Amino acid sequence: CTFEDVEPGAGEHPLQYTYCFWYSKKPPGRNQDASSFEKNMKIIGTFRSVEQFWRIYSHMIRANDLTGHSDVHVFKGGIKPLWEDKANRLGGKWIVRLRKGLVARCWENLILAMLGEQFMVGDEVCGAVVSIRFQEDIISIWNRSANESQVTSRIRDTLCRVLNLPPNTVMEYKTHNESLKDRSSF
Amino acid sequence: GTRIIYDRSFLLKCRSSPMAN
Repeated sequence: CTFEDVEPGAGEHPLQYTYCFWYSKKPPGRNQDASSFEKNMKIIGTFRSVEQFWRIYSHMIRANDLTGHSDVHVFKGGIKPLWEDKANRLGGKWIVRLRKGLVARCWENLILAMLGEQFMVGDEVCGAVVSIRFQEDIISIWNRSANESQVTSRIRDTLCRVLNLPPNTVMEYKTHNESLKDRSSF
Repeated sequence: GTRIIYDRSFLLKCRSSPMAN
């Protein structure tokens, strides 16, 4: 999977960055190491305008209807959704756990906020992920610098505002370094 | 530099444009 940049079409509304949609699904019945995780990850579309985004997104299965152990990632062009990528190595992510049935609305609000540059943290945001699991769904937003508390606080506050989360929603921040050590995303 | 900012309602409005389909 190599990243190739795209241009906004004539008359379309450009985005601040190029983004890629990635999809990954864990094969049933076995644990994944880092290389097999990467191998199961596919770029399914690249976009640099609002219209290009909708053309891809409108053809995707809604997050509420995804099954199995699957993830959809939207990352800036050139950044792989992997802890080890150089943009992510010193970063981390906010994690929001959602009861079943809520994820499609929250996921759409999260990516619209990211594409529309609502987080106001410069180049800090790397991408966003929706993770479909057996008992709950999880959305997360990744940023470059886990130790920049002003940045991570601003991301959390924006996340709360744009997701309009139910009361008692649990949010947690996890550094990718911690994830690398315990080999677990959540 | 200048950043390209869009709010949610503008992005949703673009969805119904013929170019987005």
